[in-house]
Amino acid sequence: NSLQLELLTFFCQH
Amino acid sequence: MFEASLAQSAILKKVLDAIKDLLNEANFECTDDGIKVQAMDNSHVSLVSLELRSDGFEKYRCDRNLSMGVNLASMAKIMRCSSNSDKVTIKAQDDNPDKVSFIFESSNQERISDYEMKLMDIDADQLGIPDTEYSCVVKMPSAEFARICKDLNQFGESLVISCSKEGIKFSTSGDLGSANVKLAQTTDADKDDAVTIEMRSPVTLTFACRYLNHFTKATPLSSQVQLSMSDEIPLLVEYRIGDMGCIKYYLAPKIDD
Repeated sequence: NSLQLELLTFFCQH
Repeated sequence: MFEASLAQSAILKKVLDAIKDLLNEANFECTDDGIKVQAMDNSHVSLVSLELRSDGFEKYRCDRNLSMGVNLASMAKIMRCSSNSDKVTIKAQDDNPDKVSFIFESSNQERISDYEMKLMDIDADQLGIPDTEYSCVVKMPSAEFARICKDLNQFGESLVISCSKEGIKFSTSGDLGSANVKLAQTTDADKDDAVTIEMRSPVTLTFACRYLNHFTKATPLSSQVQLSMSDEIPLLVEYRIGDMGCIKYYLAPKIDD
């Protein structure tokens, strides 16, 4: 089983 | 006043086809440099970053920076009303427009049509994407990448991409069985069907096949696609749009639960 990460984990929000 | 013309509407149609299934709506940020779109899909798993430079347009004028909130399905409907060889002009009168016009002119100038589209207020945060030195950068034929994503999507939801000096391998498995496609690096790097790999260290990453298939809607834009990968960070899938820009897709990886 694999877990889908979200992009917000990697990119900062302006 | 904003006005931008392209000699052939086909490019804009292809660009729209490449993003409209992934995004419902997006802000088109227009400046003197060109048009930029950056938006995440609803599930915040993938991101589209589109750039069309002003010098790639036949005519380009942008007096003030403006942001146009576009419903992409509506824009696709309008673009379908143009012939591929039509000249297309995008025009907005105000600095803070609530509508935008699309004017299509046939090559013999005998048919001119214009369509006005209402704009939307879209409240979307811009994401800061850090500059990354990727462990592996692979260039390969875009049609081959599309074929692999389509073929392997039949087997499983997740696609494992492994890249080493020898080549790039795509693998998946599911109820039906398993599938592997390996591509070796080619010797002639200049050809459209070349596969080239720049590697600092080998990587293996897992991605949702569904999103990769969405990205391959950009295939008609470019004969080659570039995949940039490092362990545990988002994949970058990049298609060039002639000499005028590019479309970049970022996809967050899956990790073992």
